[in-house]
Amino acid sequence: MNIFRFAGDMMHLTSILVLLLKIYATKSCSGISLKTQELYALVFLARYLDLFTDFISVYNTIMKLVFIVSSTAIVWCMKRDRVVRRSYDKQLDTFRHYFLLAASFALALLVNEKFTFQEIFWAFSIYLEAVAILPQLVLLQRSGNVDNLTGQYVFFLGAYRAFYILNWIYRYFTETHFSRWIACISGLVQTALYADFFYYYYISWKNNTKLKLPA
Amino acid sequence: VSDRNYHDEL
Repeated sequence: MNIFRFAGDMMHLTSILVLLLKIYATKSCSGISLKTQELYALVFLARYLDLFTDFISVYNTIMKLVFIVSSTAIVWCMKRDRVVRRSYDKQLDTFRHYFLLAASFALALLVNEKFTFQEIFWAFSIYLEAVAILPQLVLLQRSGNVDNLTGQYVFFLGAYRAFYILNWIYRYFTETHFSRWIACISGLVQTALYADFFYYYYISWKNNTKLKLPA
Repeated sequence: VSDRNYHDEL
């Protein structure tokens, strides 16, 4: 594992911790898209089916379990916690995420490493992760004002993707036979979706003003 | 795909 990959994983972990912190400290999930959170929970459940079949490292296994548990806990909290669920911006979170699900699954059936149950679900999880942030970005754009923790949550998610790209570039030059086009192309698409957000995040950071997205 | 650790990323 190289430093970029590790930094990416830590950014991913940090984003989840920031989100948990926001929900617990403020007892509110305003500005957070339940649809995006549901998609992420599904991404991890579909991808880590290999927990039962392949062992890579203790690090990998622990991280997989952390991602599964934390993402399902966030969804549970937003849906079931008496206080938290009242702050959910349901009327703003209207992105039709079932289309993303259907399209990702159809693509996974067509483009995969191997036509097996596990590989199809792996490809599905990669495609779904690439677009899972869309409901969240749409929700932020609709609400206009973004609170600090929500802004940081999306920032760390984007940073995680950026480090994964550096990791792939590094692996491409240091490893023989490094070719994983499905993950790399999907990863590029996923990172590109954050470009707009990063631009406004940078502007607000530079001017030391509250993050505001244009309508 | 023959690589045993093909899916070694998270």
